[in-house]
Amino acid sequence: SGKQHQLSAFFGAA
Amino acid sequence: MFEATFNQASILKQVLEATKDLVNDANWDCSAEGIALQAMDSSHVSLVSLSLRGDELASYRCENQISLGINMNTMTKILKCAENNDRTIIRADDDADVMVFVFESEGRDKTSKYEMKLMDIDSEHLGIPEQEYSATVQMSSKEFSRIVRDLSTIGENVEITVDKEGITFGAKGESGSGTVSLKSNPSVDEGSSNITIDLTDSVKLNFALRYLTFFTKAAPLSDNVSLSLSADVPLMVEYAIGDVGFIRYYLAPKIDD
Repeated sequence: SGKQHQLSAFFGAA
Repeated sequence: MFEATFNQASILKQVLEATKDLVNDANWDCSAEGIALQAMDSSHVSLVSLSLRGDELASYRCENQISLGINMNTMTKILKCAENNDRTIIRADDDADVMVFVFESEGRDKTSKYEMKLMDIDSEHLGIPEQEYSATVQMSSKEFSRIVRDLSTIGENVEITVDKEGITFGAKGESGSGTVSLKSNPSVDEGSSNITIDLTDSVKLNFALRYLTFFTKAAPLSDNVSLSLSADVPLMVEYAIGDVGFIRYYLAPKIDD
């Protein structure tokens, strides 16, 4: 259930 | 020059066990403050962040910042050559292409020395914002491992719900479903689930159990684990490493579009 997002959808590049 | 001494090999062994299934290669970023590692799994869904403070180690020196590219499986194999109680020194010269491991037995009568080739690793570094979470749950790390293992037999995903009653983990699969609920229990009784919940808003989020299973490999590092959740942001799972540091995992939620 639900779509798996990548972390880059939440955290920006450092 | 970088050199860190651990009184026992076991901490490093446990750190490697807690990361090697998630990450193949990682840069160990060493500075005057200590050792830091940040790496994502190959699908970029989860991230591990390790921090070891130099001043809490048996000894530590690092004059110049240095990034040591390490194959985690190779390092795991080399650490298997150490007994748990061996004093362990890891060392690298500036611009070195090898890391040196020295293992000294408890009685100081046996010394082993290994060299491991370093790698050039081009890794993507993410900026993790300071986050106020809606719910932070502290619980037994063994209990968390158990719940993740049990629900993995039912389904691929877990729905985590935290409200003022407690925390509930639920999984559904083709053959059935299961839920495990832990009540928050401020009176610490012997034999109680002994969890504490810091809650500002109730949350309900879905996560892939496959990654949580990798995270639970850190359980030998700490008796307790903390789970921090907010709506529509990655879960943070933290295991303290005594006074030396922590290992934190982040996992992107599964969100209905």
